[in-house]
Amino acid sequence: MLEARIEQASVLKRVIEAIKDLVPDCNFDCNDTGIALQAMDNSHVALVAMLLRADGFSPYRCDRNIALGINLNSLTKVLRCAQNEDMITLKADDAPDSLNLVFENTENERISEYDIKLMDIDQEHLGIPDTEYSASITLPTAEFQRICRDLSQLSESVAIEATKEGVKFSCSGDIGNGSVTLRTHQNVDKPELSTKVDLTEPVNLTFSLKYLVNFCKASSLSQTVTLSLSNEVPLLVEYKMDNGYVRFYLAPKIDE
Amino acid sequence: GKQQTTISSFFTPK
Repeated sequence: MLEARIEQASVLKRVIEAIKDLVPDCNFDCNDTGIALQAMDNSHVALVAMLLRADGFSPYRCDRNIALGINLNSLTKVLRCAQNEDMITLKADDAPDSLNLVFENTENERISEYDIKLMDIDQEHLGIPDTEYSASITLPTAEFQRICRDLSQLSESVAIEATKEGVKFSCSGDIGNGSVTLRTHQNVDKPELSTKVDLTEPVNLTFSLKYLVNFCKASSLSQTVTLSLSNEVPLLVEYKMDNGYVRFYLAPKIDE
Repeated sequence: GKQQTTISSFFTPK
């Protein structure tokens, strides 16, 4: 069986909020290393990979592999019943047809308990190859969100060009064109506001802005986001957490 | 123009 207690409901709320629009129904794969998820969106253009490591829970018990098929809109409704500072305990049997959630508030001794029905979801797992990316760009989450939002007003696509000087996001559409360039820089007082580019070779790739805007729903998970690019492979957008990550992969647009 | 590719053309089922 699974028993996993997380100190702060807000962590789980933010993770689900980050992915629910992209992958409304998905399997949470639980085993002794933690709770993981891998799912493609309906159009198979983007893939979400999430991990909440066992050491982010206390206690954490899961002695065999359990897949929890969850409708994330249903889970969101139940998680709204938890306050951000509540502890959440997740419980499920070995072959479960429901997931039990207990929310506890130690301050006012309030305990609430919910069960949500699980679904059978036939989901194939894809092998994600270990990739040495040509460019890896770390920038403030809020900056990335702003760039995606701004450029999505002009165009459906953005070209991301990484050089050792920095990264340039550019787009063109019916009303005109636009670009934002971030030069590599280090903010000594606030390192999370720095822009860092690790580069082995220059990269220039084009992606759909609609998906990037969607990925930015994960912005509350981390102060920085890392974009990893190589020519002709999907972009990796990674939000790291203390005990896990949310990664989005986005297939590029290529010349016809 | 550019054409959108899919994830399945890069990552294969396990």
